[in-house]
Amino acid sequence: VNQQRQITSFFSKS
Amino acid sequence: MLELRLVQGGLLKKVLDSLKDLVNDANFDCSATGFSLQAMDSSHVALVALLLRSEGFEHYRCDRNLSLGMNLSNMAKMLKCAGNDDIVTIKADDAADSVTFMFESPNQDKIADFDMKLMDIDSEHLGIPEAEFQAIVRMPSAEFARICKDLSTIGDTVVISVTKEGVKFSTRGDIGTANIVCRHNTSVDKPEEATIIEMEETVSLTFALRYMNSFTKATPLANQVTISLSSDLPVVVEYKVAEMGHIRFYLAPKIEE
Repeated sequence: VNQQRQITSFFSKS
Repeated sequence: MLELRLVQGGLLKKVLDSLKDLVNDANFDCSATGFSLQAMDSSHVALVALLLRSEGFEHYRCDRNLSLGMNLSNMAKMLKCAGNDDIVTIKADDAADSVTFMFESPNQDKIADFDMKLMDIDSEHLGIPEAEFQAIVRMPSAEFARICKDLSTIGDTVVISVTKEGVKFSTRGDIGTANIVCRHNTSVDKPEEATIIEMEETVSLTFALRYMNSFTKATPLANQVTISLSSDLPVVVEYKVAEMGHIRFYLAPKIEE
């Protein structure tokens, strides 16, 4: 099963 | 005081049309560099970054950095009232609770102003690191839009794979499967018809077609789209906005658990 990742798990708060 | 005059007002209409289905509310940031926006969709799966550089405006006055919170569908409604060839001016005072859009017809015989209420938006700004991509595909934007639309009639996700053979878009659904391969091709009449594939390493990633289809709303902005891919990283789908900037969509991949 492919799980949808969130963009926030790749880019951090600046 | 903010005053931005854009001769190609139609560009702003197209920009809003490409954003409004993905993002509800967003802060437009205005600085000496330009007019920009960074926003995520409500489920935080996709992110859009817009930049319109100050040099691209006929007149660009931004006395101090300003953040204008706008509802994008309301902004799109207002910009829909501008003609495609109109000159659009965006005006706001430093402590304003509204923004004014002024539309001038090319021969100056019609001038309209629309005032829109601003809103306070709590948005988190994400740092997007510079990435080296394993593969970069440049192709006609209309072709990419067609592929996403066609595949979404069959499946919900697209696997984008770049190999020496080209770029392959694949999907599967209840009724069957589909594969579309586009090869590197620069022997075309016009440069915008070219497909250019730069590959450092083969790469294969899975994405939700719903978001890809939303990104293709930006197709009227540019003849070419650039798709940048790296394993286990969000894809970047970029459209140039004339000579003045870009709109970049980032989409998190689906990853096998």
